[in-house]
Amino acid sequence: ARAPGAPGPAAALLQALGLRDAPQGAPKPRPVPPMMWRLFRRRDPQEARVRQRQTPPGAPLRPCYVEELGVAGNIVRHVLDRGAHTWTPEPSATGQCPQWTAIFDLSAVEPAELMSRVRLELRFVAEERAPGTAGGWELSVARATQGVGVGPVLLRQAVVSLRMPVRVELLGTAYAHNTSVPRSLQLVLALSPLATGTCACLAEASLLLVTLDPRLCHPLARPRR
Amino acid sequence: EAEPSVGGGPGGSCRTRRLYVSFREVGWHRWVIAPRGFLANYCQGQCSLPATLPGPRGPPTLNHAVLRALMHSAAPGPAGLPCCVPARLSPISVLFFDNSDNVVLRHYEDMVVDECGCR
Repeated sequence: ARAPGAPGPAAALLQALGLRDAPQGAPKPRPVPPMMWRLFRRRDPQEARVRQRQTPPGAPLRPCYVEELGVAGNIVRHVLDRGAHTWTPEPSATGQCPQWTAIFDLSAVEPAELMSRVRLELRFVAEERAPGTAGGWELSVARATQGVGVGPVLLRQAVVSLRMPVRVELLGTAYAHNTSVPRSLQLVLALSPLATGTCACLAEASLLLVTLDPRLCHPLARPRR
Repeated sequence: EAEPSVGGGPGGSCRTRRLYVSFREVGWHRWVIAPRGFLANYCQGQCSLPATLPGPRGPPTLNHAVLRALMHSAAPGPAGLPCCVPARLSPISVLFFDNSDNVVLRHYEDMVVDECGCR
């Protein structure tokens, strides 16, 4: 039997790059996060050559390692939240601040990829000038269960100010190290003022996911005798 | 874009030749954010003596390649000359949008030929 038709050159190159298929049509324009630019510039050999001309050469970059984040990895993804549904808890708990469901689509991650960093980044908007918010907030992160249920709280984190994005490390709390990546990550977030004060709004939720695909890592060559 | 070979054939001794890969050529320029392309280069040229014996800064010489070149120069036969292939490669990183509009940075080893050698 004839083998299936050989892929065209573009499909063959995609396959060699470990990509299932090229995105269809033009992607929705969105700004590239500064962190992703920084990571790209740090690793791009052409940029490195420019840098070497400007600064003395540093230690060579280790393959399959993300120096800036200090973890093993060769794929970094910035995933935007698809959910961000605001809902308020039961009427009996009136007076509580709203909660949000954040949904991250991780279906593009291959089963062979192992997580080495999962960082949630949240941007809140609040009137910090309102009385009573000086005490800061407490962020709680829980798993979303079917429907709009809330699973057990995975972690709580004190938040002093909302001027900077709030970053939460999920590896080791929501997920164990070196486990394969779920197809979807659904979290329920709540931000409660520690003293009486105004509630905040969630402006953006995103996930920085670093994975290591061992198939794209070559064993380090043995030094030649 | 590739550097034309001297005389149209694989002329000259084995060395790195310029090959620029443009993502626009394969229609990826809409979803590849950076780089626009990269210098992948390729190897071409004769691996006869003395090209098979690169200078001190060249790639390590394989004794087998030298043996083949010697045999070929003494009595050309079916074994032929050694091949001119990549001897040292370096990685590239690609920043792109995937099908789920995520911004993805992927790192690929062995994408750029820095040095060619006879093998």
